[in-house]
This record gives sequence, structure tokens and C-alpha cells, in this order.
Amino acid sequence: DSLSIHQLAAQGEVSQVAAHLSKDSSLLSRQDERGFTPLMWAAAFGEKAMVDFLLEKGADPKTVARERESALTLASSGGYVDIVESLLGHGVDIDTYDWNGGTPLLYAVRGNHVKCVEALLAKGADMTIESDSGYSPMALAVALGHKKIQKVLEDHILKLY
Amino acid sequence: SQLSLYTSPSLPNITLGLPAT
Repeated sequence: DSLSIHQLAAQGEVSQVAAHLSKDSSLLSRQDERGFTPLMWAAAFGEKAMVDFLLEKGADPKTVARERESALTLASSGGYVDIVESLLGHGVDIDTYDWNGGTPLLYAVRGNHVKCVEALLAKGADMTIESDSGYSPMALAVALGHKKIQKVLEDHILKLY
Repeated sequence: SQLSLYTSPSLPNITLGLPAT
């Protein structure tokens, strides 16, 4: 009964992942049936140490899953600002747009994750990209009643001008 | 030993429940 590399990554089992990688380094970029890599599982479950370990081993943070999900969108949706910043530090595309109709910023707004919104804006996330259904980050914040995020977005706009 | 398995990551539908703009 052994866990897959994806489950081990999600559960933060760094030493076990290291052991698996030493036997088969291709596991680093192994995508599951939906296209998710171990790095994406770790990002989705907020495993910061695992994310850093996998990046150090050379995991590609730019890989996207079948529906164009990325490690950055998963971390932004989960509100894991430390992982968001780690990924942004590795040159990922900050405005990846997936088939679910969202960018990392839109997911952070949707999840009411103020610090993630701030981190993404500070790194130049595009506030004009709308969701599939036509919601900009600002319109989404207003519609969801996420007042603090609305304020962060307004302050950011004021800073731009 | 009982293995605890995490469910596969998924992203929420961003505008679920909101009126279409």
C-alpha cells in the first residue's frame, strides 16, 4: 500500500518524495489523469516546504493541467500567499487563464484572500482580465461583497494614476 | 495501515451563483 507521488506531495511527505525521485527522477514532472503535477498537488494543499523542495529539484512551475490549471491558480484559490510568492519568484505567467474562466487574481478575489490579491497586484497582475461570465476582479469583489478586497483593488487603481 | 487519500485538487467555478453580467 504505497501512496502515489501526487498524494505524497499533497501530504507534505518530503523525505518520501525525495526517496521516490532518487529512484525515478521523471516522477518530478509526472502528470496525473487530469494533468496535475506533484507541484500542483503540493500548491493546492498549501504544502510550502514541498513546493520549495520540488522547485529546487527542478519542477517546472509553468506546466499547466488539462484545463489549463496552474500551480499559481491553485495556490491563489487556496489563499496560500507564501506559495504564490514562491511561484511568482520562479517566473510563472501571472495572468494564466484557464478553461474554468479565471486568472490567479480572479481566484484570489473569489476566495476572499486579501494577501494573495495584494501579492498578485504587487507583481503586476492584470486587473482588466474578466472571467468567462464577464466579471472583472473589481466587479467580482463587489458582487461577492468582499469589501476588503474591493478596497485593495481601489487603492491599487489609485496608485496607478 | 489505513492510507488517507486526498481528493484531487479542483478549482471553484468563479462566478457560481452570481447573475450573468
